[in-house]
Amino acid sequence: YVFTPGNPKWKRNDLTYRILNYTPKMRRADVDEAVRKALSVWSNVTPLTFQKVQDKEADIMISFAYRDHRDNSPFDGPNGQLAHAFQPGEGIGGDVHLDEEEAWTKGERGYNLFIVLAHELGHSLGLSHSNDPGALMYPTYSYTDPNEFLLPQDDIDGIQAIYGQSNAAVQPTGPITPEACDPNLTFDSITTLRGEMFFFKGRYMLRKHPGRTETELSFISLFWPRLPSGIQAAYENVETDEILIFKEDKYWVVRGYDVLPGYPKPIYRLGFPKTVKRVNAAYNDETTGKTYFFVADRYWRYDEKEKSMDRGYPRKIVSDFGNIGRVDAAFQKDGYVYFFHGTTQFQFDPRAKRIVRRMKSTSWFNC
Amino acid sequence: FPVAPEAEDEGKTLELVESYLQSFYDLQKDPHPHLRSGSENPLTAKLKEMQSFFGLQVTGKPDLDTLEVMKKPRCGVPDVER
Repeated sequence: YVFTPGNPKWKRNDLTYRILNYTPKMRRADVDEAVRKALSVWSNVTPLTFQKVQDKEADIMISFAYRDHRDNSPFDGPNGQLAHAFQPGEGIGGDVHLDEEEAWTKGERGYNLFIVLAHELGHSLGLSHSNDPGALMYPTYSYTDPNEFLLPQDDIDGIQAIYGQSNAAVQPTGPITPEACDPNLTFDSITTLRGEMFFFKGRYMLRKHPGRTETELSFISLFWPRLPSGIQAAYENVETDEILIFKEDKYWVVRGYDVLPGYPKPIYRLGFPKTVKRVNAAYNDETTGKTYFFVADRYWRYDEKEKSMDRGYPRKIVSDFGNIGRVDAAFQKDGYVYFFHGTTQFQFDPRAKRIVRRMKSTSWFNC
Repeated sequence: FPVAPEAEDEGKTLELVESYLQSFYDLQKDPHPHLRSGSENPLTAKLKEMQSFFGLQVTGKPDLDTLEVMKKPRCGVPDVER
């Protein structure tokens, strides 16, 4: 996180805000809700409070503006610069200006007003841009489902360094941006996809192209805005050029950038009993066309051609795969299956039916 | 005489880079672009600063990754103190 040069801050904790005008692209109530929610992002983690006022000057004046709006920072039309805000202070200090020519929405289309407002309010309170790619105060826009939004730890640390901690008994914490070579890095799920590997963690994915040394960190929502964060299992069906994504008792089918219509569907359509509430990991054996699903200490085998679970399952993981414990994530590559359990990775040879190697979870990232 | 597409692209690229660095990295408009000074080109220096901020490879050149970041929708507040 970075403070605004000169460390400007509000001298009071009880601040006021006013919405000067509304964009015609959203319902007024949705704009009010986006503003309220964006302010609560910061009030939830500090002693700050925000009171809405009408018909008088407020500390934070929020408005939608066109091109040159007489503050030496003209807007540039659709895309490009979405909004800006001023550091704490009298007059224009703390004010937020939003470019009226942007496609403001309350969902994943266009630009989500809540996300942009929450970022700009960080400036209104004295924060500058952070170079943590997962921080809310990172300069470029990225969509996150507002219902899943959690203020990242980098931003919490920054704003609390200015205004102190929240008055709540339990201090709020936030997600930390994963780093490829963090020895403690674990994964929610992993899948191959057209020769690449995607490691899912929270709302992030680490993408590894076999031909490139570096690993690319991005948000899952960048590719698939309709997918949830915290994906619990994923596998690629090379035959159909699809990946299947699992979270809790639902699954999605994705082809390229598209989540196929009609999804998510209940996992029970695949033949799981109702006692199964979530899938921990999955991989597809390209040669046999069978998909292996790992749930707690058992696994199922699904026949992709017959579109049904094979008889005789579930079986115990330990009886067929050895002592790999609970499986967090799995994928198959070049005939071997790679199982991830915490920070440990097992390379399993399905022909020899045994573990042939044990590695660190980050072994794919050239650390 | 029609400008060759590549040259036209280069023009647009330079325009994008200059505008981005002026907006967010305090690149001063160069009053004497035709004069060459001995020190590093200010644009290159600012480009390196931007690449470092975004965790890109610091090449000082407007490579593809850098241009991709510059085209992303973003906040209008500068990344460095003006």
